[in-house]
Amino acid sequence: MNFFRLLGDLSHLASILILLHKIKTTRSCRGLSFKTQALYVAVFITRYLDLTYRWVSLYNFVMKLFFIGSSCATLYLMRYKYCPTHDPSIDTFKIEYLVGPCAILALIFNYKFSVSEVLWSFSIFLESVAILPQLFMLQRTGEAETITTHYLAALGIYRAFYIPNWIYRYFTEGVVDPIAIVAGIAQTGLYLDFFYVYFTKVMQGEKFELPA
Amino acid sequence: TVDDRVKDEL
Repeated sequence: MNFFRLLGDLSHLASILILLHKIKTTRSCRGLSFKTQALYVAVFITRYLDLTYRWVSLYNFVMKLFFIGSSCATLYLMRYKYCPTHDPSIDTFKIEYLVGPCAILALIFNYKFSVSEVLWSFSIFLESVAILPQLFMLQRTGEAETITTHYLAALGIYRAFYIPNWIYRYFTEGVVDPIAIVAGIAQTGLYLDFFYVYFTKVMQGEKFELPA
Repeated sequence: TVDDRVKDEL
């Protein structure tokens, strides 16, 4: 564990808490993509299968359980409790275009051709693009509630912190994980446009609005 | 190989 990874993980944790807080306080999941949340459930379940056969640390164990649990809870809240506030007509990104290519990539790029390793690779690739339905929705509506943008910013910052973490690990431990690094950099790249608007507008107290 | 990947990351 190093400083960057810890900050990244805490930012990830914060993003989920912000998301649940938004749903609870506004009693609505307006502006949130159900598809993105469903993809995160798939990401966490396929990646954390190792919970059942590998012990890493208490920290690792608790965080994995939290990510699986909270993502399922979010999906439940969106699907049942606050279902009427969710508008499927603007959540139209075709997730087949994400899941299919990620499955193919995972079959090609993995560290061992076994069920658990291919699923791990799949989860890494899928996570890198899971935010696209959400960003697509934002693009379509052209604006977002401030709390939703805080959620997205925390999620993007989490990925951004993983990059210095890998650089640090390369120099201190000699560890290089090309699949995680390439997918992680791509994933962070997807947030750049969003970050630009977030830091120039939302952080200055303005509403998140995309230029027409 | 499997040893290359960072198993302790989330």
